[in-house]
Amino acid sequence: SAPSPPATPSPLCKPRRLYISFSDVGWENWIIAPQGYLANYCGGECPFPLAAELNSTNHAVLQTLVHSLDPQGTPQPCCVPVRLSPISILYYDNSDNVVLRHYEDMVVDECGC
Amino acid sequence: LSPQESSLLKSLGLSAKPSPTSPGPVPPVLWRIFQKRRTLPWPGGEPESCRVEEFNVPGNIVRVFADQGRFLPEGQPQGRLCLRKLLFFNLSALEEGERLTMAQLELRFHHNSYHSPSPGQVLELRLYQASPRGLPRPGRGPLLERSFVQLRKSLLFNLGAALKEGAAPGRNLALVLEISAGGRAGDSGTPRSLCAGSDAFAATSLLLVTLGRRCQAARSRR
Repeated sequence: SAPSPPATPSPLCKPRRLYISFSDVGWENWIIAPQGYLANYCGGECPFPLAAELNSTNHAVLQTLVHSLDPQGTPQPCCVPVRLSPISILYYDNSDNVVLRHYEDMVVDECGC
Repeated sequence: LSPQESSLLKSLGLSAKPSPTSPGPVPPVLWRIFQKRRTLPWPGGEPESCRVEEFNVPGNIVRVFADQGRFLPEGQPQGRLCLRKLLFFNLSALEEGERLTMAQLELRFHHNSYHSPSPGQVLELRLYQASPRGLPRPGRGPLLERSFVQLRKSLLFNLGAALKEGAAPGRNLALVLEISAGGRAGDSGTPRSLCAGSDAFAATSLLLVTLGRRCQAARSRR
């Protein structure tokens, strides 16, 4: 049977999957855990008219309106993180001490315009 | 380092990429906190990143420092002294602007469970600020004084108040630990036999919780 066509990814602003591996950036010799984490990123468009599910600010609503009238002079609003969550990292410092550190704003949970 | 990597490390609160030379095992307490944060569902959303719930103190950085001190000769005429050790912690890893919110000293022994020195015998533990020569600082009383009928595998002491002025970036912390056989009228044992419990002394570590500059700014904004 013919394979079903892949679902077209939504072009709208939303979190996209991004896994950050610490070994990919050469940090595996000092970071103990985690070895990586799902950081995600925001991608997609904020088109006119902005739908309610796009978590848009009033400013973004007006900007898309102006963009629809003057596409050359005014860009579309950006798709950016609106809710992030922390992660903890366990690592060795230069003196071989073990450090556990909590970092805010490391994982993108929601995006908005 | 590329400028991007330096800037990323800086945003993570690190001045440079760490290069550990002989890293040891991860202290179980840090594993426990790390795993709990990863696995447990937190009531009311995500855990606060500027608070260490496990110790109920503000902070976003938990460090465990290994003791680098040496055993000191017992040469003084103190017949009941069982053990005298310099505890030395290199606190150079603390960064400018970090605020100490908790300091906990752990003494570990080789016992697997409760251990009595001998019936009715008491072990006395004292901790002093060390002088530059590695002896108890003259004219100052002990920072901490405890008596034990039973020594556990691990003893924890809060050094927060004592370290408020001592723990700072670029400084080291030097203490003198003494364990002696407690005085009791009519003791018949030899000094060494009275020290039996302290012979199992294994290691010492210092756990510090600090609040980094970013967290301090976030807390003051709130």
